[in-house]
Amino acid sequence: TNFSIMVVGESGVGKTTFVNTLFSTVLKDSRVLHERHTHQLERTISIDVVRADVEEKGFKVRLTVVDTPGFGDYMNNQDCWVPIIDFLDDQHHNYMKAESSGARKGIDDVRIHACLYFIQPSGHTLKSLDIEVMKQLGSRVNLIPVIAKADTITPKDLATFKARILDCLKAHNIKYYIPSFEDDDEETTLVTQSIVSAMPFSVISSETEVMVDGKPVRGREYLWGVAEVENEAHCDFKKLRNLLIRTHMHDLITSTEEEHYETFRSTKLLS
Amino acid sequence: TNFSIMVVGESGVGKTTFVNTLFSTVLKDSRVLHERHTHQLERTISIDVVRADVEEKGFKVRLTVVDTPGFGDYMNNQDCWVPIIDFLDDQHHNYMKAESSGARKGIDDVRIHACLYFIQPSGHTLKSLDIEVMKQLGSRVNLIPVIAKADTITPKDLATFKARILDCLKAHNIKYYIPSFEDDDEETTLVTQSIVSAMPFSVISSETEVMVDGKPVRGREYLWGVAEVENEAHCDFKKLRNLLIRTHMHDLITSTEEEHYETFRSTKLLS
Ligand SMILES: Nc1nc2c(ncn2[C@@H]2O[C@H](COP(=O)(O)OP(=O)(O)O)[C@@H](O)[C@H]2O)c(=O)[nH]1
Ligand SMILES: Nc1nc2c(ncn2[C@@H]2O[C@H](COP(=O)(O)OP(=O)(O)O)[C@@H](O)[C@H]2O)c(=O)[nH]1
Repeated sequence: TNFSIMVVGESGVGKTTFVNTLFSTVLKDSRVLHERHTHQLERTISIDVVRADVEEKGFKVRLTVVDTPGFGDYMNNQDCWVPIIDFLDDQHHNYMKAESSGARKGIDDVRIHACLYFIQPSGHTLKSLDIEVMKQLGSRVNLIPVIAKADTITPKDLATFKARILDCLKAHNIKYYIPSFEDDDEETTLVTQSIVSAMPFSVISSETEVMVDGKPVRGREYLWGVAEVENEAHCDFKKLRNLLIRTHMHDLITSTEEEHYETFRSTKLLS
Repeated sequence: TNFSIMVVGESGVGKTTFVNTLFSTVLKDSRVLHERHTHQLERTISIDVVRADVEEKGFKVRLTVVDTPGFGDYMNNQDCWVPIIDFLDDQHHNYMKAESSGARKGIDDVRIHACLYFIQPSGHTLKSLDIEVMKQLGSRVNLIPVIAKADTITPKDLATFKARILDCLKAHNIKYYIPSFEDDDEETTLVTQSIVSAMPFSVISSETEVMVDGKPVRGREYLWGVAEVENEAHCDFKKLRNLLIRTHMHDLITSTEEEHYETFRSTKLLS
């Protein structure tokens, strides 16, 4: 199975560390990380592609993560999202061409199944750049807003920040991915509910492990304590990872290939 | 004595909390905070002025802090610093007019004696916006670069980040305030040296106190520990406060009234 995720956000917001953390926690052997290359999309943005074969509960998954360095880093960020939007459309376009030329069998699906948008932990609200970009992304791809560097925000402030972000997303009609509940048994529904109630996900990422109570734990070690990546009281990394790699990978793939692809095809056929 | 500080930085970087933390730690009675008003500088930026009478070692100081909401918050931040630069120049201009009209006695000096520029704790390097604005500020006012939300960065990363910022400031010829060492006795020189070696200052701010080992401590309480504002192992807030309010207030005032004012006057006389 091919599964592709894109990460979008300003420089320094923690995307690379997140990607490495995600791979380290799903790859038994990090030497399996066998592909990493960069394309220049435009003068201002490049895309970094990291790919590895991952085994999850007996399933083989070719996991691809696309990073977008250069996004939002300039004094004038007007239209800085255009190369990313074009990239997403191009993937659908290439698929459509291959499909219509009868080459469907064996297509390497490089369409992005989930796009994680990293929000700066300002504690206030979404920036005008965040709003504009998420609006554009949300109509084309499964958008998953993520609060970056969640160890920057105290628990009470985090709850307020999450609520404010959700209000802001709603007020601007930004479409984001909400896992479906259909055909779920009671236990799965509870899991899905706990995932949905945590949105937008707060993440802490770390490429290092530190000793906590004699055990190695992935986390960020401060003089006053360790912020733990996989501690669900500290952040939602685990919930997000489970959503992406375990419980909802299939749903993310299907909705990309059905809903988002059909949206693309119909806009193309109309124009 | 009149002493005025300006804080500059993007929304959510922690300026307001810093200002409140500074006042709470220097005001014995926070009810003395007696003046707070806002002016609209331009469509995009306003200035918030907070003023209070502070007593420091028997000296009465009228402390004014000017905040700059709206700076750097737009998709296009080209020239967003112009209103701030104009504001600084206007203060010198008003002083010059009053001086030349012979009204020098009793002038209310509202010239900014120190400008704190808040750097986002990205962990990478300075943004192009930071560089351009600090270049403009540094030539007109005592510029003090500050790393905001220092509890976001682990100790080793903080040391790297500070070094990288200093290299960047040097590479771009950005002039920033370095306390002078002249006429200092040995003990004062050591204090000044420890201040200078900490630059750029890392700050953690908090409007709340939490219990640490049974004592109330100003800090940010996370599930994994408390980041303490006045703990010198955690951040340089204390060093910065001492520089501003205790050891170098006089030097900051003098250099503004001599060096920076003279720079302004000579450029005005030439043009
Ligand atoms: N506080 C905090 N810092 C983080 C976190 N993840 C990454 N960082 C730090 O943020 C800095 C930039 O991270 P990086 O992954 O390079 O960001 P990118 O430019 O978005 O790819 C580095 O110094 C990281 O150590 C996090 O979850 N919390
Ligand atoms: N992690 C961290 N957060 C801070 C710090 N200072 C302020 N904050 C938080 O950052 C958010 C924005 O702070 P604020 O002072 O309003 O920023 P301003 O927009 O620059 O005035 C609030 O939620 C604060 O609680 C700090 O030192 N560390």
